[in-house]
Amino acid sequence: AEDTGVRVELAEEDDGKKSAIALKLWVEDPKKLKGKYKDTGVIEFSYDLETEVPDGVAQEMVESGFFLESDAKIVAKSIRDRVALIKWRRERTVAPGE
Amino acid sequence: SATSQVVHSAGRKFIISPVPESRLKELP
Repeated sequence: AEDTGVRVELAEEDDGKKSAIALKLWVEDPKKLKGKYKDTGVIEFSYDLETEVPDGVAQEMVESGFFLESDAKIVAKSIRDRVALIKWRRERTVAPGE
Repeated sequence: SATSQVVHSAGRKFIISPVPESRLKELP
């Protein structure tokens, strides 16, 4: 995934089955964003792989005061990249017997 | 700073904790 300056990772083991998964996001390289995010910290949140879209979560983070509107696209892209990787891995992890 | 929590009006919970030093890129 492209280095957007915002890092998104799994906040829990992915069992490959449940649709809602815990993710954590933090600003790794503030220089790549427009806003000043010196100590935003790690933001952990639940994300439903089947029903939600990254842009919606990014918008909620803007509305919650974590990011500027001008950085919402970067945040959404970072979430989208991680979610795509999780889904890709799930497709490749065929449960025994399936 | 310790862990804190923000709940968005749509109901999503955001849990905030400090970024571990090791995770931050080397700042100039």
